[in-house]
Amino acid sequence: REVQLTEDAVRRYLARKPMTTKDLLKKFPARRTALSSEQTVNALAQILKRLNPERKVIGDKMHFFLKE
Amino acid sequence: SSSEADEMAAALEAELNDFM
Repeated sequence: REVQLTEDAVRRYLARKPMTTKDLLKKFPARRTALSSEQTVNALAQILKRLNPERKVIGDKMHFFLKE
Repeated sequence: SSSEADEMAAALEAELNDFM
């Protein structure tokens, strides 16, 4: 099944619970999005800059989340 | 692989560095 790396998809994940960059990347594996790793990183970076999520450190790691 | 995931996470964090 194909997964779309979209702003809406990222927003939904971050509204549900705080996630690290690695958690987010796991939601959009290259084999499911048909994007290269570089394209995935660039797209996620642009989306996160636009969403400007809240940040908090949990267990020593930076997590992003969105308040609805 | 997990090392590729680590590399991608590091690249993403680097992209976001100014912003974070």
